[in-house]
Amino acid sequence: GGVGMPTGSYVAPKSVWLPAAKAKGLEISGTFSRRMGHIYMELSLMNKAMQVMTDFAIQFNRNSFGLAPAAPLQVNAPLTPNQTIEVSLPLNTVGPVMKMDPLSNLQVAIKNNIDVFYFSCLYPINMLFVEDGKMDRQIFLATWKDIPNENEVQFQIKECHLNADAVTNKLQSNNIYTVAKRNVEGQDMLYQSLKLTNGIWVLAELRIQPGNINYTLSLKCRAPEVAQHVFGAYETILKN
Amino acid sequence: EMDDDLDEAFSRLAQARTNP
Repeated sequence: GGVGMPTGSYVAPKSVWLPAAKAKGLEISGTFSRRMGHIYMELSLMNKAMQVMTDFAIQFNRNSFGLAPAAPLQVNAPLTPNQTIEVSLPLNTVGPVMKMDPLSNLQVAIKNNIDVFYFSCLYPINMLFVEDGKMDRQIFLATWKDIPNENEVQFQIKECHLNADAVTNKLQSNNIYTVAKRNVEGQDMLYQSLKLTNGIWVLAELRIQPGNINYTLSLKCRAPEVAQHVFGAYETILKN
Repeated sequence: EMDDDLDEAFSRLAQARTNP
């Protein structure tokens, strides 16, 4: 599992983004987190070379949601051989935008006193779910009707053992809000909303049938290409 | 009263989705 706090948003474990063999001894692992409305790139920098590393700086290529460092990369002391440091880099979403394929691909350049290195990573889209993503109920109903059926995408969330209340709480900790809940013929229907940092709203219907560990998630969004990523976020959140 | 209307509208939506 991850290192997310029970009531906070989910944070995946760090993975290696840049192996030492490709960066003259600099190994970078990382993950993304969202805390108190702020997005962070959590980095571990490990010096596997035989010389000291200094003068670190980081830059992002333009990306789908305008993610950019909100401050310089703070590595205050030289990184000595075999030393690892943890750095939390604050990000904002006001950088240059260019739709990437896959959508959440981020190309990063990092430099030190030795050279400049490049790597790509994927950020989980739930980092971009904002705190004020609970849609007004009347607007939800109107928007649900207004978005054409062709824009509705259905997914199965398999082998989930949470009840409707646990699902609601877990999703709310990750800025997915339940706008309404109905029980029809024994099954729970949760109507939910979330908003991305770029203002795109996603409406969801999550259907939980008694005795069925597979839930049906229906997503409606004016930008249907985000649906697959939002489904991925539901799966990650509900299974961790 | 508007709240009641919205409650009713969500019930109708859930019903329609279950039995289209």
